[in-house]
Amino acid sequence: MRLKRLEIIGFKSFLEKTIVSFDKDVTAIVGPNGCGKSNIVDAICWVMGEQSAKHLRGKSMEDVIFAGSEVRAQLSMASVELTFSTEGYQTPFQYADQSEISVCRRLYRTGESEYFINRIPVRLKDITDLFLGTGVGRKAYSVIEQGKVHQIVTAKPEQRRYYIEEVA
Amino acid sequence: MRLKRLEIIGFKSFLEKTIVSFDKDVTAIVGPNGCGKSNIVDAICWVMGEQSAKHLRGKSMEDVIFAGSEVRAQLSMASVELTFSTEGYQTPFQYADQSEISVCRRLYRTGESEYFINRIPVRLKDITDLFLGTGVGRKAYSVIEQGKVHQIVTAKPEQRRYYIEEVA
Amino acid sequence: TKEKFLEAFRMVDEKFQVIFPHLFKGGKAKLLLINENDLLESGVDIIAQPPGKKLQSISLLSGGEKALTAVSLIFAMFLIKPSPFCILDEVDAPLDDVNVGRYNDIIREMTGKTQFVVITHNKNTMETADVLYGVTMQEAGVSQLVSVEMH
Amino acid sequence: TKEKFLEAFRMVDEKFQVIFPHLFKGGKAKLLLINENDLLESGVDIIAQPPGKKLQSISLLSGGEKALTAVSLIFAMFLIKPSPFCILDEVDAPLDDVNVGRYNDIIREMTGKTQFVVITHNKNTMETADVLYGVTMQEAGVSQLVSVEMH
Ligand SMILES: Nc1ncnc2c1ncn2[C@@H]1O[C@H](COP(=O)(O)OP(=O)(O)OP(=O)(O)O)[C@@H](O)[C@H]1O
Ligand SMILES: Nc1ncnc2c1ncn2[C@@H]1O[C@H](COP(=O)(O)OP(=O)(O)OP(=O)(O)O)[C@@H](O)[C@H]1O
Ligand SMILES: [Mg+2]
Ligand SMILES: [Mg+2]
Repeated sequence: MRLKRLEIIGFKSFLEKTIVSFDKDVTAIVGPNGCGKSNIVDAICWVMGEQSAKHLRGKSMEDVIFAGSEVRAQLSMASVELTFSTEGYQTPFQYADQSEISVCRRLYRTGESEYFINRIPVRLKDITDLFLGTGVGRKAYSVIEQGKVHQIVTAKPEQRRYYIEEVA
Repeated sequence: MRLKRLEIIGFKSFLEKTIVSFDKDVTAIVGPNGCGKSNIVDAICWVMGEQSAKHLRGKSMEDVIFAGSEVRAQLSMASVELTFSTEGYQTPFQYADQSEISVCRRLYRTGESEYFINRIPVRLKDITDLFLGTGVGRKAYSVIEQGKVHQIVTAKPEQRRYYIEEVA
Repeated sequence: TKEKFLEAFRMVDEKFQVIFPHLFKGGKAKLLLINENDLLESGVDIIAQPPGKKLQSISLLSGGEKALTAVSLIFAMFLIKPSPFCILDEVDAPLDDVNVGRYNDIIREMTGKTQFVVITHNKNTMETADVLYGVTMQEAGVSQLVSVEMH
Repeated sequence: TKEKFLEAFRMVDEKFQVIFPHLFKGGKAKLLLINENDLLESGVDIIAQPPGKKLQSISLLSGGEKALTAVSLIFAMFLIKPSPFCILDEVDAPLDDVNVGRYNDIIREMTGKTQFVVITHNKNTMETADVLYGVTMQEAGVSQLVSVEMH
């Protein structure tokens, strides 16, 4: 499995549809403070099934929907779609005949959530199962958020155990 | 009160006597990772009376004494002396007739501690009283350690109260 | 005491409301007492809105925005109760070039009453300092100071 | 299960003992089980000794040394159980120029099995990437992506 493309609409500061292509080995994301780089990281965690608003720096999950600016109104839905190409040994067999797998998550301000795999409605559990099968899963070490590196070293030994358990 | 000079011997990675002059408005301390910059900050906190080894990144206070290297033996004493010039309105009256105040703290591996103000042996309390009187005191905001800035904003409201109490 | 705390709170808040928009070139911020009826215990909240953005919880701010918000609050406290010196260890680490410039500008504005010692890896911060000291470990595990005059 | 944990622990430790000296150009490190008799609950400790220095508690390590030690551990886990991608948000912030270079070298070494996305303010890291995307807020509060081809 290789990352192919991320599509963000209405998620955090991404008012308009934004497509990030990930076809290279090393992609760097740059820009001034506060312009949205870590929000892209949050979008990836969220579409992979993150259920804790706190891990996305919010107070409630509704915080991920574009809240407006001083001049723009808020939106009523956030949508993130992450697309993978199915090369490589980690593709779950039921998708191996397709060239791409796309995972989409939507949240409405009403509180309603929708989940899709290859445009087919699924449950959140199907998404987390898919990622667990591909080796991305809940790996605590696939995404190193801003400020987290220091915590790994200063964490209590019991918390560090959790990382090893992820490998087991 | 203005900082004048810091003298470090045997404190953390400072094996040999090192003198840092602070006569300018803005002094920058630079150098590669792990070479001793934050140890200078620790030396200043320590000579001002820091009693928590944890705040100095250690497990016990003995950790501030030069522990040796792969080829050097450890030392048996750490000594830090901070000297101020007595210009300005914050000089405690009992020192106002002197051009300098120097505060010195020593720790021996035996566990013994020594404290001096202008070379006269005093108790730790005399040092912390001196600093409280000069407006440096326990000010939580005079020293912003590496990584602390983020904590001020992400701290619980009760912890932030503590900063305001320092101003009161 | 209750009165002292409330007075300190109000004075710091007043300065914070001025410094934040000064550092962010706009926007607004203030302090909030979680429980105004319990002055002995009430926690202190921070409300911060960078220019042009919607007011949201400060937890959603970026790494650099959080750092500048903290600097605004710290310097607000300095203006109320100055300390002879202020030591800042790699506070500029999460800041982009523009914000590093603003950080160094505000440090320079505050040098009237306060002496600053900044630890940094940032070239721009080094250029604005009056003097540079280099710390090296020519021999592993043993620190040495080298003076690096800038001007 | 107990056996699975112990096996994972030993495999990660083995890799960690190789990667740490590779990143630090010397020194040694290893993982330690706090309580070897309690494999279901025992915490995990890190022992780390940068080249030429005395072995002390990792709490005494510098900001940059802690970051590199964490990177060594994370990549040790990656080598045991690779993930298709790895996202690193400003992990290079506390590193000096030499260590930023080593950080980017090890990322390049790991790209065989893993795709990397790095968020950074560091010019050296930008230069080693295959492609750069710039995120801007031309309009306050609204993010936009700009492609900035490097090569
Ligand atoms: N739901 C939302 N609607 C609109 N804006 C939001 C929303 N959630 C977060 N933001 C804004 O996103 C900004 C933070 O973006 P982000 O953390 O991605 O910045 P960054 O590019 O990583 O910056 P830095 O370099 O400082 O880390 C904040 O200013 C915040 O106000
Ligand atoms: N008692 C001691 N004896 C000898 N060395 C020590 C002692 N205490 C700490 N050290 C060493 O000091 C080093 C850390 O120094 P310091 O934190 O000042 O680095 P730094 O210059 O701030 O680096 P960075 O830029 O990464 O923050 C560590 O490598 C540690 O091993
Ligand atoms: Mg960020
Ligand atoms: Mg440091």
